[in-house]
Amino acid sequence: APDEVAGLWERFKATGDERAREGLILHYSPLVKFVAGRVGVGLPRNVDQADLVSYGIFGLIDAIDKFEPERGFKFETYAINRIKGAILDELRALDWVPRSVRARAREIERSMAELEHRLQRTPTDEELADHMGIPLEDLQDALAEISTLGLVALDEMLSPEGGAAMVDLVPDPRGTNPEAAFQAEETRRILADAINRLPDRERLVLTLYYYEGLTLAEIGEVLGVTESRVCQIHAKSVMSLRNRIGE
Amino acid sequence: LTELRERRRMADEVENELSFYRRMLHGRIDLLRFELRRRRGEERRSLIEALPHILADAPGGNAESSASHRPRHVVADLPPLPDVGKREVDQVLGTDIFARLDEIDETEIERAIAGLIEVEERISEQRRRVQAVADRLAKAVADRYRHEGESDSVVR
Ligand SMILES: Nc1nc2c(ncn2[C@@H]2O[C@@H]3COP(=O)(O)O[C@H]4[C@@H](O)[C@H](n5cnc6c(=O)[nH]c(N)nc65)O[C@@H]4COP(=O)(O)O[C@H]3[C@H]2O)c(=O)[nH]1
Ligand SMILES: Nc1nc2c(ncn2[C@@H]2O[C@@H]3COP(=O)(O)O[C@H]4[C@@H](O)[C@H](n5cnc6c(=O)[nH]c(N)nc65)O[C@@H]4COP(=O)(O)O[C@H]3[C@H]2O)c(=O)[nH]1
Repeated sequence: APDEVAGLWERFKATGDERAREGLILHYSPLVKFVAGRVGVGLPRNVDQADLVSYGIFGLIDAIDKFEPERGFKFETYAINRIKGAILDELRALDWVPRSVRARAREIERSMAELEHRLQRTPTDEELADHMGIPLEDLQDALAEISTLGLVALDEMLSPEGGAAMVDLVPDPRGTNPEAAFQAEETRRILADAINRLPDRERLVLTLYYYEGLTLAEIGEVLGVTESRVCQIHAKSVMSLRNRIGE
Repeated sequence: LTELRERRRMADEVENELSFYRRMLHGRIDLLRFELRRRRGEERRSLIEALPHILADAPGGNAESSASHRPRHVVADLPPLPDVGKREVDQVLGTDIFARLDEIDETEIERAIAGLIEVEERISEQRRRVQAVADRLAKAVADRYRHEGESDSVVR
């Protein structure tokens, strides 16, 4: 019966009883499985899901220790935010992105920022390759290499000091978290304006991925390109977006 | 297109809720299975020590090869759960077996696992069906974009 869980909270908060604390950790631990599974989508193979879970458990324990039952909020919502935060913090601290790829991504991003400033629009792949003095195929190989690192990884790689991950900025069409939604309203509007000013193809990839919830494979079918090409376009679009939002 | 999107959003919402309950059931089942093995001497670690091992998914499985499991944008947030407490899944998840783990015997744990598996199989089956609907609607949205291009921008 759910009141037994309330009994655990009472005992733990009143006396700090370790056994009650462990009971709470075990009772709510499946939340970590849920969050780790979802944060793990699109991450590269070399990130072990068991590691994500262990970072998430620290977030859960932190949530249990800090939660104040008498305030009447829902623990699961609070816990999921702390679990997600703990996993993302740990991902940012890890240096699992190969240095060479990180350096290449920085170089592409810098060149893009320079060209965007000069042209007042997103450069084409050809213009970007020309500006960097490399063959077009090399640029596309570099984008492919960056994009195979996974979709969340891209944000982590471009802003190791911990900028908001794209996944946190985009409006959740399911609208589950009203408080966070209110706070993110301004950021969303800036993001929406920036996406609407991208060239058609880049805007379409971001629209279909984040706003229409299509998979990369489905987007490939709409554009008539391969899934990996969609991933490259996504990588380039996120970089361009970062430059514009950063201004 | 807006009507398609609305139907898709509703299918996604149900899929999200089913996926959430499903993962809660998986966690609960795997924790109790570990506890049984621990009591039988097959595991030396405590539940708390082994949590990452218990809760992590088996790497890959055959999931990588199946066509439908491609990266998609997912949000890790608690889905809106209507009528909490009234449904069967809430009953099985609501019991707090971990508050009195050392007072119950093996047969009660086995019974709890069997009850959870029964609900999990039903939820997974419902989830598969809703996913098929959501994927059909997603395909219809994709086809609309392919044939008509982007009429109104959904980005706001
Ligand atoms: N319309 C539609 N939606 C789908 C489909 N497959 C999954 N989803 C939804 O998309 C989310 C992400 O799936 P994923 O990238 O495969 O990422 C999954 C996957 O990596 C893992 N996972 C979940 N269930 C299983 C499973 O039975 N076996 C394995 N090996 N991994 C699983 O956990 C992650 C998160 O799972 P969830 O929280 O359930 O969240 C899932 C689910 O809500 C589909 O075919 N159609
Ligand atoms: N990438 C990805 N793949 C997915 C997802 N959902 C389902 N699948 C794939 O589809 C298979 C069947 O899923 P199911 O019918 O829900 O049937 C599942 C489900 O009922 C159950 N199950 C899945 N994960 C767990 C778990 O972590 N713990 C427990 N106790 N049961 C699980 O075992 C059955 C077999 O699981 P698997 O061998 O993993 O095999 C899974 C997996 O390969 C998803 O969201 N993402």
